[in-house]
Amino acid sequence: NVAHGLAWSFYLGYLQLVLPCLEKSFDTFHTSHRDSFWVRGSQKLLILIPLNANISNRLEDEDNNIKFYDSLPNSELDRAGVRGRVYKHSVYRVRDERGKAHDCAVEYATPLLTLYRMSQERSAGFGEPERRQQVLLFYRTLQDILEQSLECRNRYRLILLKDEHEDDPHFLSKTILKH
Amino acid sequence: NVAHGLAWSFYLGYLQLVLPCLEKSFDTFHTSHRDSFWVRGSQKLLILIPLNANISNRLEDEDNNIKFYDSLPNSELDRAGVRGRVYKHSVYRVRDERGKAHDCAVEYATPLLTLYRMSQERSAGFGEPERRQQVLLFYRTLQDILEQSLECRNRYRLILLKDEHEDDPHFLSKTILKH
Ligand SMILES: Nc1nc(=O)c2ncn([C@@H]3O[C@@H]4COP(=O)(O)O[C@H]5[C@@H](O)[C@H](n6cnc7c(N)ncnc76)O[C@@H]5COP(=O)(O)O[C@@H]3[C@@H]4O)c2[nH]1
Repeated sequence: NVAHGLAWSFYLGYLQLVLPCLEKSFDTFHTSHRDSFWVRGSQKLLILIPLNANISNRLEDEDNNIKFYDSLPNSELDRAGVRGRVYKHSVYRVRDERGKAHDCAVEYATPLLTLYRMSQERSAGFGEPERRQQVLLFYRTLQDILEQSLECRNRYRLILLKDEHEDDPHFLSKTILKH
Repeated sequence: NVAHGLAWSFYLGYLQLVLPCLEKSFDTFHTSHRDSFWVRGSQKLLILIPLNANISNRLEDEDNNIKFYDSLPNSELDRAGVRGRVYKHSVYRVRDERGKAHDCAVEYATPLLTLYRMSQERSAGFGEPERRQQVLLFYRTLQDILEQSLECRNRYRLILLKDEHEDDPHFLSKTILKH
């Protein structure tokens, strides 16, 4: 089951490494970005999981109420022979329906790009009908893993994006602001 | 099958993105590193795949004939909402048995870190006996994918590391230099 392995890989190879350092990254960011708008308690990484696995590389392409603001400070780790591999997150300024700005660290769950592309490669072994199932399996497996993880507690929010409101041009910003 | 998905993820999320730009990276590197020792035709990314999935984060810890030299120039790509995500490779200076230096871009196949850690997590669903099988499946799946990939042709070398010579302190450098 591809989704099961991708959820473990996303945790063991990424979230487990970056989430424990998130608070420190935010503190450094606030010190250097005095004009940023943060809600107390929203210092989490918001992880978007669209059910159709259709991921955009730039959030502002999805919703014009979303603008890239800046990156959190980089983390550099020696990983599997790559010296100083860089891990970073993007902070976006998201406007609500009344035009008020909120800043948040948000990104899509990158492994869904793999799920999407695999469903299009004939030799990869699964097609579009199974893809939705695999996304749900990814979401549930990731939820279970993260709930057991003490070091990642309260550092993330998984946001499952169902596709009923995709015709609303501000669907993404509204969804992000609910969390 | 976890290894199957990890091989596709490694290709779709990494090798397919970085291998086509490798030649250009090497050219820039040569211009700024006039003292580097390259063998004509060795401008490939060497990818180490140890059968026991036991990966070191720093190659010099494995063999003192290997030293980190410098990183190839960074690539920055917007990926799944992360703006300017950094992709880089490490160049190592590897000495042969007569002390002559050779420079190469080499790294372990990072997904093997996930395979190794999953085999240790009880809730992940597979144990040490299956791990070796999974590494072989990863290797073969990756080989098949890369052989079909026109844009990655001649840009990589997969090196399967069997564990018979692990008592030789220069096993890794000798193996790298054979390729
Ligand atoms: N958003 C995000 N930012 C990151 O920096 C990052 N790094 C990893 N991941 C995701 O976590 C999981 C585990 O990563 P791992 O390194 O074991 O596998 C990685 C790794 O083997 C290789 N790879 C990707 N980026 C790099 C890189 N910069 N350097 C070396 N290898 C890389 O290709 C695999 C798939 O990558 P992604 O498909 O981007 O998603 C990964 C994966 O789902 C990231 N996700």
